[in-house]
Amino acid sequence: YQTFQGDLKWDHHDITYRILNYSPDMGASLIDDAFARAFKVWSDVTPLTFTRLFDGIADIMVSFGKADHGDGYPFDGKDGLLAHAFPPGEGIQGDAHFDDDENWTLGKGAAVKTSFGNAEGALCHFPFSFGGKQYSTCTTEGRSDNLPWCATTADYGRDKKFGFCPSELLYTFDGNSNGKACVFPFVFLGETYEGCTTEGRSDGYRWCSTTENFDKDKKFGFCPNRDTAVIGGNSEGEPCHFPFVFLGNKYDSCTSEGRGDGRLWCATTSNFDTDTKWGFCQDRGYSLFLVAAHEFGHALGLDHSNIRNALMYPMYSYVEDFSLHKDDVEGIHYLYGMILSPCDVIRKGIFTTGPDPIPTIPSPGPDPKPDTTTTKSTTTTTTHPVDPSQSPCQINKFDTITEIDGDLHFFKDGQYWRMSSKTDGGLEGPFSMSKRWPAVPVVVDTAFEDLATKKIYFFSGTRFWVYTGQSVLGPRSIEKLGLSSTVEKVEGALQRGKGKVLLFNGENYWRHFTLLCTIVCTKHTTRERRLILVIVCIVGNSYFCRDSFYWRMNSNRQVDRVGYVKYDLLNC
Amino acid sequence: WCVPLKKSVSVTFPGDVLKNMTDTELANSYLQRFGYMDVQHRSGFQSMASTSKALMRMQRQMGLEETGTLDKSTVAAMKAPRCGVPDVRS
Repeated sequence: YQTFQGDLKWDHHDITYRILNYSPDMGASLIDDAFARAFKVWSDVTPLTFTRLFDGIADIMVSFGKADHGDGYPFDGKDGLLAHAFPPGEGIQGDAHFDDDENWTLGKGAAVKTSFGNAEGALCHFPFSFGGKQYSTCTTEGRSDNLPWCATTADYGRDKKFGFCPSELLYTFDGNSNGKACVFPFVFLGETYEGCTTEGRSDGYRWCSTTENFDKDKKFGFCPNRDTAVIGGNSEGEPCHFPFVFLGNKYDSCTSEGRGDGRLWCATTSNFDTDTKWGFCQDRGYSLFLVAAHEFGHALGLDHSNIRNALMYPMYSYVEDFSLHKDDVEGIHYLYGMILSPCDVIRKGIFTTGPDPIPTIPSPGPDPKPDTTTTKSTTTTTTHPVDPSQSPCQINKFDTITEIDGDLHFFKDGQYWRMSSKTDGGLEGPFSMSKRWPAVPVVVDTAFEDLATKKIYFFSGTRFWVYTGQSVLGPRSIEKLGLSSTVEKVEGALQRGKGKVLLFNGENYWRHFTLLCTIVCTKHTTRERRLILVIVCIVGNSYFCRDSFYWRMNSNRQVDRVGYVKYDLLNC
Repeated sequence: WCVPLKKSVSVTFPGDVLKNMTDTELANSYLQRFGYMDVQHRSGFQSMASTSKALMRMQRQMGLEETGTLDKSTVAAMKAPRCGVPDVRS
């Protein structure tokens, strides 16, 4: 692998990107998805995250353009140069440009995403049969409104699944009309237009007015390419017209007749001999995902590799099942390192991966007896069967963890396990919550024991319960604690001395001076967003937990350790 | 042989972009564009030795046989679709 001179790279890991415009070749959602997947290629192997912005300046500005598109490095029409990107830095640095004279696809020909219809946006299935005929392109057959459609399964007659294909009669993209459809005819500079046009533009993009009169309303949008749109010739973007007449013969499909290079072409009007309007028929195109993944490699600081199978090799080749080459991985690790800490995993939203060893099951403790049968509650609490063989080590995410009577309690779906400080860290359980705290729902968001009163508080959704021994108060609304009605749940609680507690939800926490008075004094914003799920104090340290992981904060309020709940706390 | 032979005709298509570049012109353009060779001097002089050296460098980068000559596979590589970022930075 190679990096740019000076090892240019981003000085932060939370990279932003913005898609400035779209290609007419693919639906916007397909393009969004291709770019997102291309970024994921790199975020999967690094601590980097990629967040899409919809306005303002992003680190990586992504755009389509043709020929001279304003950066001093013009594209060269169809084929040849496909795209380029600049190494990390300010301004144009980090930006990625894609040549819109290419036919952008998913690499295997037109991927036609449908809209409306009854197929929920599925891709067209080519070929499909309809009325005893096979179709390899969208068709207007069977419709009087001239809207192109396709079946999204092989047999329309059997499955009746269909959607409409991209058409200016359905929508436009970019422009200033919020995607409204073209209005035909429309007036532009006093002339009347019956279809999309490139008039008035130097970049060759086809556009239309979305009102009857562009001169008056100035409302426009760009026309999406139909799946039969031609490339190049003198009718770029216009659909093939079948049948068409060429040298007196009738053609129902693309032909290479008349050309010495064997390339397939079609006429875009019914008669080439009289109109001479034509273009090349669509080929497999270039995979926007693969090219974008390569360009984003540049935008992150990787230069071209001379390993033929590496993504950063300068020449394009289509691969069906893409995965990064070792050379690419080593290159990006050289710049940004690899995923090492649970923090990275959490930041990137990967919560369920990783080894899940099945350890030995601890013996159930004496009091109360672990449940082996389904219990019935006398309250509204839902009963829950307890599987005695279930090990807490098999659980990736506990509902809450808290300290009660000096013992750590791990709660999950109506059961809990107890790790006693008296029995040298031995784990007991599972026990049924419904036996000991029958009023409490199966799933609790947070629980804690008030050190001053020994009352145990359970929170579930917008309600809470307070247990004093066997007697229970509640359910009561968390609004009674002074929390706003918009708070949907209490995600965590942290004891700060006797009678004082911090209640957490999302990025906010509330400082409770005394639970007896139920007065909420201050609302703060935590620095880490959506980080806290449950908090527990263990010998002077506070453990902020989310999913499988914890952050340990010492008495100096410094996070001095990040680790796994199951391995470090449960000793799995 | 009973099927009548369709007479193949070659037609000039309006708007057809014909890239009438010789292989040597293509190579010079490619080597300069992607950083293997400096842009031509004002005199237009480019020595054979420097072209050969640039070709070898390009062939090494592309994983081709390093012949230093404009062979078939090198021309094919130069015509293949690719990224516009230069391979060699000045």
